[in-house]
Amino acid sequence: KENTARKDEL
Amino acid sequence: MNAFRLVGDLCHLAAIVLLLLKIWKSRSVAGLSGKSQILFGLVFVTRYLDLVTNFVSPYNTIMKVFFLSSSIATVYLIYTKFKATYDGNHDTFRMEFLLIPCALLAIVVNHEFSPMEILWTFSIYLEAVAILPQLFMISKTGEAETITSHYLFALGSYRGLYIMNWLYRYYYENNFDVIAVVAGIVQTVLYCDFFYLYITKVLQGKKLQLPA
Repeated sequence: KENTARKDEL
Repeated sequence: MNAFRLVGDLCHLAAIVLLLLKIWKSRSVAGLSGKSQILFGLVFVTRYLDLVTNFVSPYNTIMKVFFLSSSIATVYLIYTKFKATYDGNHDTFRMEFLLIPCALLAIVVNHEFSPMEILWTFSIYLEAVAILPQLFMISKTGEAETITSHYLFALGSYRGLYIMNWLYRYYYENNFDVIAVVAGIVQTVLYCDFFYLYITKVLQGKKLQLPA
């Protein structure tokens, strides 16, 4: 789930 | 943020600026694939839908706005302002051969079956192959302007640097996204042939000519 939450890259 | 990702983003920025400079200074889009630019525009639109809902940092927002506006501007320049110089006869790669597989794959292989997540996944898959029409066009014309090859080198380097960024984040931040990494590797591998030509020719001062 952390993958969907953490979108901090361009 | 780490140096690999920052330099990668700056390479990406440089690529887009180089392209706009080439178009503006030569008043021509000769040798450019409008289809690739449409695909890049689609990549940014489907990836940055969270521009207003998910604030990460001023840097993140500013770069997203710039990438979105510059890619849309590039498509506009190619298909309207400098349409007369657009070489449609050599820009014949079928975009649907990229759009449909990426869409299907994004529906099947993703982290979460939600609209935002599927669109983000679609943009990741599409970005990996969005350069194909441009590389295909160069293979058909057999050459590329020097500034276009600098554009491609910067564009290919950006995702290569992102791979280093993902390695770094895997070891130091325990952060890993298999979809982004696999697609990023595919994307970078597609440039290898071009990288070889760029390093052996363009850096020797020659024009980028593909062996006939």
